[in-house]
Formats: sequence, structure tokens, C-alpha cells
Amino acid sequence: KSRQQTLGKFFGKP
Amino acid sequence: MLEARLEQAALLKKVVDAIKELVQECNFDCNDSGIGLQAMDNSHVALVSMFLKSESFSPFRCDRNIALGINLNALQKVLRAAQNEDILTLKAEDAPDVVNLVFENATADRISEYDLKLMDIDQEHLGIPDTDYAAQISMPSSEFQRITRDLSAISESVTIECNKEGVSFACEGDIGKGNIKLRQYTNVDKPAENVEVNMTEPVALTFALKYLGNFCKASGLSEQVRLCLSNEVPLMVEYALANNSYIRFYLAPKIGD
Repeated sequence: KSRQQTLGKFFGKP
Repeated sequence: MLEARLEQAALLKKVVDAIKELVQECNFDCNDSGIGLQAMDNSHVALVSMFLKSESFSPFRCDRNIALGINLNALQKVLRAAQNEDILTLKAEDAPDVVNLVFENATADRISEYDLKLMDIDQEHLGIPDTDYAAQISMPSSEFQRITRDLSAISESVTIECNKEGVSFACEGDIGKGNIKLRQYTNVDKPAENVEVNMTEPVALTFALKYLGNFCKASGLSEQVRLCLSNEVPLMVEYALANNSYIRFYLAPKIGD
């Protein structure tokens, strides 16, 4: 089984 | 004010078709360099980043920054009234309540005009870091669409692996498993069929096929698609358009528990 990550972890607020 | 004239309504129709599954409401940010859009899906797993450069329009005029808050479902309803070959002009005032769309047929004997109501959309913009991707794969967009569709029938996820052998798309589901390998291919007469693999280090990442299937709705915009991967960062899927305009999708990877 795998878990879906979200983009917030990778892309910050500019 | 904004005034932006597209030679072919098909471009905007296809852009809206490509993103409306992912995003329902978003700002079209207009400035003197063109019209851009950045939006995430509700689950914050995927992001679309589009930019139509001013050179993609003729003429293009935008005196100050204008955000057009648009419901894409409503925009699509209006765009259905445009033929693919119609000339499309977008117009808006500096602080607009509506965006005005005019469709003219090639023989200029029919002019359709619509006003679409705008909405206030409070959208958070994410900073997307410049990434030197470990692997870049260019391939026919139709091929990527087919791989995505075929593997979706077997599993919810695909593992994209790039090594010196080439690229593989592998999945495993209840009924069994599947694996598609692509190797570099160059066709001088038909460059749209080329497969190009540039890799600086091996990569293997797993992604939800549901989102890749959504991205593939942009296949009609470009004959080639570029996949950019690095371990442990989101995938970028890019459809390059004329005049350096583009539509890019980002997808967060899945990780093992």
C-alpha cells in the first residue's frame, strides 16, 4: 500500500 | 484594460477542457506579458500552471494587472458557442465585473458576443522551485495518454522508472500487472513521434493514475509531452504551446507506508 502526498510539502508560499 | 485576440478559439477551448476536471474556479491573471493561471485541485495533490504569452495573441494589450475570477464550467458553456476556427477576442475593464468574449468566423459575417460574470476568488499561489530534474522524457502526447489509459484499467497507481535501459511504466492490480518500456526513438521525418530520454541519475516514483488521466486531457494541445522527474519531488508534465506558451501539471508522488 502507498500513501498519497500533497503538494504543500514541496511547494511553499512565495 | 485587457484586449487579447486569439487567431483560433480552439486554443482557449482546449485549455479549458484540459483543466476543468482538475479545477472548477480560478483566476486568470492578466498582465503585459500574457495570461497566466495557477491552481491546485481540491485535494492539493495536483497543480496546473498555464501561461499564454502575449505573443500568442495578436494584438495583445493589458495596461495593468487584472485578475479574472472565472468559473470554468461557465466559461466552457460560453466557449461552446465558438467554432474552433473562430477568431476569439477577450476584453475586460481594469476592475471588471465581467469578461467580454467575441467570436468572429473567418469570413467575418458572424460576430457573437458574450459577457461572462466574474467572481472574487481568493487563491493561494505556491512558489514552484526551479528544479534540475534527474530525468526528462519527451514522447508523443498520444502515447502517454494511451499508456495512462491502459494502465488505469489495471491499477490506481503507476511507477515510472527511468534508468539507462530507458523508461518503464509499471503497475500492479487485483487482476495482475503490466509494464510498458519505452526506448529512445528518433524519426527525422516525423519528429512528433520521437521519444527522447535524458537522465542524470536513475529515478523511480509512484503516481496516482487518476491525475495523470486528467493531465492527458491536454493531449490535443501539443503533439509531444515532456515528463520531468526527480526522486522525492513532484512530477512535472508539460505540454509546450506555440510562442513559448505552456500548460504544466505537477503531481505529488505516492510513498510506501
